[in-house]
Amino acid sequence: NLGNSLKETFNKLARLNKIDKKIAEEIIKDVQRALLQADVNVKLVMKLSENIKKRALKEEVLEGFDAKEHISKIIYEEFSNILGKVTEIELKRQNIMMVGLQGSGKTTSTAKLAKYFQRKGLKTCVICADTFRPGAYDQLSQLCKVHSIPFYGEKGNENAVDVVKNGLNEMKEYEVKIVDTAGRHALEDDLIQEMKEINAVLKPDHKFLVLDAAIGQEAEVQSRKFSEAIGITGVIITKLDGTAKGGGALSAVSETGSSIAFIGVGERIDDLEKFDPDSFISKLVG
Amino acid sequence: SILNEKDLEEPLWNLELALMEGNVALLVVEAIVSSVKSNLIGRKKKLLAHTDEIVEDVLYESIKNVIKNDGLSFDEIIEKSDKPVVILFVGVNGTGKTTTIAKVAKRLKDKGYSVVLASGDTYRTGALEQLEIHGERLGLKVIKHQYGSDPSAVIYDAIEHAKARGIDVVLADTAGRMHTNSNLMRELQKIKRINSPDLTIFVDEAIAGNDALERAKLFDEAIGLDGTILTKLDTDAKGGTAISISYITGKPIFFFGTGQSYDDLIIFQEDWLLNKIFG
Ligand SMILES: Nc1nc2c(ncn2[C@@H]2O[C@H](COP(=O)(O)OP(=O)(O)OP(=O)(O)O)[C@@H](O)[C@H]2O)c(=O)[nH]1
Ligand SMILES: Nc1nc2c(ncn2[C@@H]2O[C@H](COP(=O)(O)OP(=O)(O)OP(=O)(O)O)[C@@H](O)[C@H]2O)c(=O)[nH]1
Ligand SMILES: [Mg+2]
Ligand SMILES: [Mg+2]
Repeated sequence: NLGNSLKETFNKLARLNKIDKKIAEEIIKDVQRALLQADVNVKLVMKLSENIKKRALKEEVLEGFDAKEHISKIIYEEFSNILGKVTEIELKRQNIMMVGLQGSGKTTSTAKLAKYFQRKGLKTCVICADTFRPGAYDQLSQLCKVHSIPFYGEKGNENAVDVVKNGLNEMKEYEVKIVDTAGRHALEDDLIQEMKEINAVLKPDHKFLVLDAAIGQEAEVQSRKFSEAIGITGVIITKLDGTAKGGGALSAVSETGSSIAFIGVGERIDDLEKFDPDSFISKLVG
Repeated sequence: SILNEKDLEEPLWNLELALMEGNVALLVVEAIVSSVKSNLIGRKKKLLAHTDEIVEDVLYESIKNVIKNDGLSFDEIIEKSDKPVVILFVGVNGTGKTTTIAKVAKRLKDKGYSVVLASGDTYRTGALEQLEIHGERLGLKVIKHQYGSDPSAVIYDAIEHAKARGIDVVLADTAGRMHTNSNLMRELQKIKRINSPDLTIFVDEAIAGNDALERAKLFDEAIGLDGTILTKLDTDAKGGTAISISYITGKPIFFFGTGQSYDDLIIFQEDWLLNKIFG
């Protein structure tokens, strides 16, 4: 169990009040393994561990701290530099676009997010712009019906951009409009193009990249593509209720120049939480 | 000269990094590299042979052993099994189970088998409609009950239907579920106990990282897996997940999913994957 081995090394450290090179390397090795197992990008793990090691060896252990606390503090700061920010969600009129890879949890998160805004007192609706996946309309319309969320979609229409245009007209009276889109990846040029066209019509205030917590080394390349295509304002990490640690989130945040807005922790409508950096970081490093 | 631990340190470390960048799970990388190391230490280094190349050759063989299928292929199993062959598809949420069932259905239909689909996801909104649309497009019957009904009963009905009509294959869909949800894993055990599928296929995605190892392990422990179909390889995924899952289950990878259309299903071939990894 990786978490335990890191704790053991830390406990060895606790009895020292200065760091020697050998102890630092041992600790760094354990940190590296924890991060790699948490799916953090390999190059990023190497860069982070290099920073942590340099700082651990050169910085003075503060009065009253022991070596263990010294390194923990450094690790926490290095992570906070990347993940410390939470996407600001204003409670005002806005258009939101949900994008991401196939199966990442966009549709489910769309309904969850709509409920979030509804509970904050905003008139919220959902627009189904996934005109590709069999049953996409049924999935989202049923989900919205069950949870009393106003819904717009066009079952027969294969043109996602049209559906969005019509939806914006039909749902004018709603303050928050959340648009669900079909899954797509970096190599699907026609779908990336469709996403750009939806973006141009919707002019969203928020473009959320919905990412599965279990995503592996693909996170960097995919996040970059979505960012280059339309610009991403926030990341939603889903399925954190399993065993995946969501290390890909670090790449997503760096590549998109944004931050994490929410996390998905289950299939139910309330299983959406505002991102908490401390809790996320502590689970990541075990 | 003899290869010693010091000679191997750098080439092995580079290999570890390469494998991890190739999306192989950390624990599997460590297990493979440690077996490569013990294979190599003490070996005679041929004159002029570069340590890097020797290490890579041994690694190639090591990975080949992890992913090779010594058993029957999927097509052979279908051919040899008593009909109706019942195939259960399982996995965590969103990996591509329902879409994969449609692809497998098309493949079987093209080979001349009769197929019926069982809508065993009675939980998620739109799940019934999704499989029904695939059924319509493929001209195949879908056995379904209402949302909220017992998935074991739906699948049972589909098998009875197949027996009564002399249908060759039953493809049973199930709801996605987290391997950590004991109630849902118990539900899956019940489905398997009541319906005794001939094949239990784990559907996971090539874009998953280390978690694929954990979930393959837990699904295998909970209900036993006969093989895997790995989806979403077209996202330019490196294929390392295939090694992780093969390693932990010891079962074959039957197919790769390479897109969202019915023809996007390719038979797993070791050489193809080895070329992808070793360039
Ligand atoms: N356990 C768990 N399951 C989730 C979570 N978010 C979504 N899911 C499930 O993951 C599966 C895929 O979710 P969808 O919302 O359909 O994903 P999607 O991104 O819209 O999929 P595509 O539209 O096909 O790209 C469904 O079974 C959801 O119920 C989560 O936070 N936890
Ligand atoms: N690019 C790509 N997408 C795929 C592949 N297989 C499935 N998908 C897509 O992945 C998404 C999820 O597929 P589903 O078949 O609904 O997945 P599932 O496992 O049944 O999902 P749940 O029942 O909600 O757990 C859909 O958008 C599919 O079109 C594949 O091989 N490549
Ligand atoms: Mg969707
Ligand atoms: Mg499904």
